[in-house]
Amino acid sequence: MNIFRLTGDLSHLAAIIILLLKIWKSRSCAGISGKSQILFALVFTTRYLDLFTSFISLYNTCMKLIYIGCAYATVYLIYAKFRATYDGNHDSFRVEFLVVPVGGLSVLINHDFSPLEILWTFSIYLESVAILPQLFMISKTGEAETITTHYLFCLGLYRALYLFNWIWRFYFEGFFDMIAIVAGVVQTVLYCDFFYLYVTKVLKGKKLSLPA
Amino acid sequence: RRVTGGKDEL
Repeated sequence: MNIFRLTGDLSHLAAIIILLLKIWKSRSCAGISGKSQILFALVFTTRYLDLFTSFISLYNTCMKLIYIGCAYATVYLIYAKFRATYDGNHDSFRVEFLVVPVGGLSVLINHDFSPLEILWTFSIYLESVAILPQLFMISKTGEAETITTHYLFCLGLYRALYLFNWIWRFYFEGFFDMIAIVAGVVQTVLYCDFFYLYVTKVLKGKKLSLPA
Repeated sequence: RRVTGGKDEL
């Protein structure tokens, strides 16, 4: 555990909590892609199956359970409790174009051809692109609520911090996991355009709106 | 590198 890893995890946790609170307090999931949230629930489910097979630490177990629990709570709020506010017309990204290739890739390129390892690889690949339906939705509507941009910033920052964590671990522990690193770089790059808008607009007190 | 088994990172 190093400072980048810890702050990365906390940034991830902050993102998840921000989204849950935003939906809960405003009693609305307008502007939120339910498809991205389903993908994240799928990501956590397939990645944390090792909860059943091995114990790493209390921190590890608690965080995994919190992430999974919050992911399903978010999906429940969007598709059940506040379904009336869900903007399905704008959430039109075709997720099969992500899930099918990612599934194929995880079978082809993995560390070990075993069910649990393939599912872990699937989750790593899927996480790297799971935000695309959300970004697609924002590009379609041309705007995002400020609180939604805070959520996206924390979510993007988390994987960027993990990149520093992997650099740290490579130098000080000789550890590296090429699958996680490549997927992590892809994931972070997908946020770059958003990071730019966040810094130049949202942090200067303006609403995030895209030119028509 | 631990290939199979539990993962430390989240």
